Amino acid sequence: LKSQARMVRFFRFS
Amino acid sequence: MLELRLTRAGLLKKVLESIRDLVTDANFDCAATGCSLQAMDSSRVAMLSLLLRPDGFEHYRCDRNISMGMNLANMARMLRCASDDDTVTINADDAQDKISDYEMKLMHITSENLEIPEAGYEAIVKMPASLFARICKDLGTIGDTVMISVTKEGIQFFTRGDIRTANIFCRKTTPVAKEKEAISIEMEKPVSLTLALRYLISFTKATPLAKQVTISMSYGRPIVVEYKMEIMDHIRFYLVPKVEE
Repeated sequence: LKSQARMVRFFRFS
Repeated sequence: MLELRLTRAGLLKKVLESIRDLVTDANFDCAATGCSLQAMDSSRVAMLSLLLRPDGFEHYRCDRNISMGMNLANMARMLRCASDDDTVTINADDAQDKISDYEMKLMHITSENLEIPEAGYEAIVKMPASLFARICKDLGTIGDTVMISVTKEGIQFFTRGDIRTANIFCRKTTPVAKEKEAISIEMEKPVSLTLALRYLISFTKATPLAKQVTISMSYGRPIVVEYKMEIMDHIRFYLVPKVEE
């Protein structure tokens, strides 16, 4: 259980 | 001119207590539609979004959109001077006469807002906020991560640590259950996500704000832990799941 992707990958900048 | 007045400072104190572990500095974006805040934690795997509706305040005046950059620890220190039932006024312009007057430095925080789609989660569980807090706290003494699995029967929490494993299953309640104790599930398909417990435990600091917590899950998306406040709208926490390798 290593990787934890960052939040920005999931949501777009508005 | 921005002027917000709340006759129960306790509410703002609770909101602040629930977010200040996660975020140190944040912008309160005030507009006619309400006061919102979106901020990520320093590792950018957790995020929170908060909305305080104008009708939740006794007085709400916001003539132009304004972004107030605040250090949350300082704000909490200021609010500690107020009792729960004291009135708190936030002015971003010239203050009027009042009994006590606290001033706090604002800061410039550059932040980019993320666009968060709200709909389309595969599983949505509503359960007592205190029960969720208890489970996270208990499992946190055993493991670092928790696997949360939702089926149409209920929600399961599983953790593994040095001293072995723990497994808690909460069965969906019947529709006649008391609101305080109810566990309801809306589900398109079963979902199972692994999450860091220390973030979930930090989210549960918002437990005093709401009786129920809503947990929304989908594969490949951050989990959403939402507390709906009675008069102030909501606070939502997002956490990116761990990925098995």
